[in-house]
Amino acid sequence: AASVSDEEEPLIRQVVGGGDDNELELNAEHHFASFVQRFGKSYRDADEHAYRLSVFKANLRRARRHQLLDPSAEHGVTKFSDLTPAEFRRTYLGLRTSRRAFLRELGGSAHEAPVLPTDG
Amino acid sequence: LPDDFDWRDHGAVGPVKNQGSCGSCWSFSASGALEGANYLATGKMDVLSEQQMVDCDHECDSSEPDSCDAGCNGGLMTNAFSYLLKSGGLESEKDYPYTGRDGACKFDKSKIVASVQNFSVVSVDEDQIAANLVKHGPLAIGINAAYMQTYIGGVSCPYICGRHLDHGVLLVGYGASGFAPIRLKDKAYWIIKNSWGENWGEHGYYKICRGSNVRNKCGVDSMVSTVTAIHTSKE
Repeated sequence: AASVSDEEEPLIRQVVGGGDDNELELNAEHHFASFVQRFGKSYRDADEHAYRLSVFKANLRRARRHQLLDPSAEHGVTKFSDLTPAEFRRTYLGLRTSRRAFLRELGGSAHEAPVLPTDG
Repeated sequence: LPDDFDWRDHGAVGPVKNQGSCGSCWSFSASGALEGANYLATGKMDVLSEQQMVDCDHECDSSEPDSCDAGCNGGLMTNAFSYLLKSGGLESEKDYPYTGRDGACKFDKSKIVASVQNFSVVSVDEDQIAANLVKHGPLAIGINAAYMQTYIGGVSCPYICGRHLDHGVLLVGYGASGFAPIRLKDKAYWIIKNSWGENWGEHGYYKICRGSNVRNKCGVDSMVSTVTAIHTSKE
C-alpha cells in the first residue's frame, strides 16, 4: 500500500460489498486504517480516533445503503467517510435558499430565460 | 441538440478546484459559470476568484431577505450574479487567491477580468436546460448532495432522493449513454463539476441520470441559472 496526497489519483478504490453487518464490522478497522493513511488523516487523541472510527463504521453502512439505492453508481469510502452527515452538511454544503423562492423568481422575474428552440 | 455535449472538450471549463472546509460551493458554482461565459465572450480561459465573493458578496435574495450570501456559511448563485453585476465583475484566481476562510474584502476594481452582462433562471425542462447549456456555456445549478458523500463513480440514479437543494455545482455537459449495469441498459446523464478537489468522484466530476421519465434526480433540474459575460480588457 502507498499513501497518496490529496491531489493524486487514489491507487485503491474502497467500495462496499454486499456482505452482512458482521462482515462489515470485522473489516471496518482495516478499512479505517487504510482510509487514515490514504487521506493523511490525524486525530487529536485516542478518544477522537475511537469516535471517528465509529462514524466511519456508520458511513460504511450508509455507503452500502446508498449502493443498494443507487446501483448504477459506485459508493464507498471517500475523504468524507469520517464525518457525520450533519458535519458534512455544515462543512461542505452551502446553498442558502429554498426552492420555493427560486420558483417564485422563475414565475415572474425579469431574469427568466427565454425559451430556446430545441429541434433541428 | 446534439446527443452528447461536454464543454470540457471545447475549453470552457477551468481546472477542478477544492473549496476545503468552507461552505462556499455557491461561489465555485457562480465562478465556474462566469469562467465559461467569459470564455465564450473572449475566447480566453481566465480562472476566476471565489474568494472575492466569499469576502465581499453579501447580496440577499429579493424575495427572501434571510437568504443572503455569507461566505463560508453559504450563499446563492443568483445572488452572486447580482453582486457581480453591481460590483463590476471578478478578479482572477491569481490576483485574489482562495483561502477557504471568511476574510476582509480586498476587491480591487482595476483587476477585474470578467464581467456579467446578464443572468437568467432556466425553466424546469430538460430540453431547455440542455439548450441553454449548449448556447450559453456551463450552468450554475443546485443539487441535493445526499448521495455525494459516498460517491466514487458511475452514473448516479438513486431510487429515492430528496429535492431539497443544499449544494451549488456546475453543469458542464451531458451524455446519451452511460452504462448502468444493474438496469442492463444505457442511461442518459448530466456531467457535473464539483468543487471538492480532483480526488473526489470521477476526477472531481459527478454524473447523474437525466431524462423526462427519470424521477429522483436529486432536484438537479429545479434550480438552474445561466450567465452571459462581457469582455473586459485591462487598460
